[in-house]
Amino acid sequence: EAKEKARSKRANKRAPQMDWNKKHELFSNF
Amino acid sequence: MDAELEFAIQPNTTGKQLFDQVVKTVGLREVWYFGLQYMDNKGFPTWLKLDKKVSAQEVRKENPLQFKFRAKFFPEDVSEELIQDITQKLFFLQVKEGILSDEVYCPPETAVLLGSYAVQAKFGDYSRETHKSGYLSSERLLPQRVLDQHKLSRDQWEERIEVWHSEHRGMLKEDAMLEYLKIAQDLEMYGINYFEIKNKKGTDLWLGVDSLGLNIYEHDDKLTPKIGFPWSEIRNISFNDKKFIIKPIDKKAPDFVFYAPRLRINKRILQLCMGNHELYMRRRKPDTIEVQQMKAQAKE
Repeated sequence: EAKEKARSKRANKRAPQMDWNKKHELFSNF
Repeated sequence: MDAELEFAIQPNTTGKQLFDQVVKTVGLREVWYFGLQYMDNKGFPTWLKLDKKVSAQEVRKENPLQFKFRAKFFPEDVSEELIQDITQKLFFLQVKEGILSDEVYCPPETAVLLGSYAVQAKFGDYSRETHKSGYLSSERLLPQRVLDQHKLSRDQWEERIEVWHSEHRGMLKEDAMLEYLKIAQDLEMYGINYFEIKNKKGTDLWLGVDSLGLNIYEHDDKLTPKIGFPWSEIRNISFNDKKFIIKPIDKKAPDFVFYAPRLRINKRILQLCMGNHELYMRRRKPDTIEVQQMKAQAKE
């Protein structure tokens, strides 16, 4: 169970792909 | 991590001369991940600069001067990238210490699994004859927080780890260390340097610097990056005073600006970015002769 949890984590280690305007908008709205 | 070494230095000994002595003594060749860390006069952990004299750096006056030999940069993928056993062992010792000392959060079930790999790495295969009950009693197996959080007795924890230890039969000690590092890496238990930053509205957020780039995290979730800046998308990083600017490769896209609380933090972020970016680029170039030779040796 712990191993599966670790492996599943491997997937979302990276933020979703988006263009820099979107990055800007997302960041300003936090 | 597991030994103390003492070196005599001269007034004009440089950081590099000292560092070279340490890595030669330890037998480490993948030196690009590691550095010597000291507490400065203000009590902040600081990396020893290699290009300056040791005596010219603000090492807290003690006799002898205290340094820690630590990994400063981490691999992109621990199972692929580290070539020598000694390198894996040094990473393993440091990551294990970070988890056992509660420096990083480790969920209980993962702590038991990691504990069992650490036992396999130390004792090799479980055997009823040699590993009598209580063979783990003097081992540091789990983070204190896990022990405090659950009402299990020390013996019951040891029993759980013993069950897992016998499951790992046939696994080489080196492979157990690598399994430990792989699971800890998947759960982001090392390799990311977090810094508190703010956006223009003043909302507290985390900036993470790691081997693949920069990430922005919301304050309550350090494990899920919300905005990413892979090194491949970044043209330049700079700061002036508290303002940090990330310039994109794509000239049409806007610069990305955030705010860090203190100048010293900015310097550390920039230093980590430069170092990680340099390693990122080095990995994508053909292996140097020395690395080719190390890989051939490791394969033998």
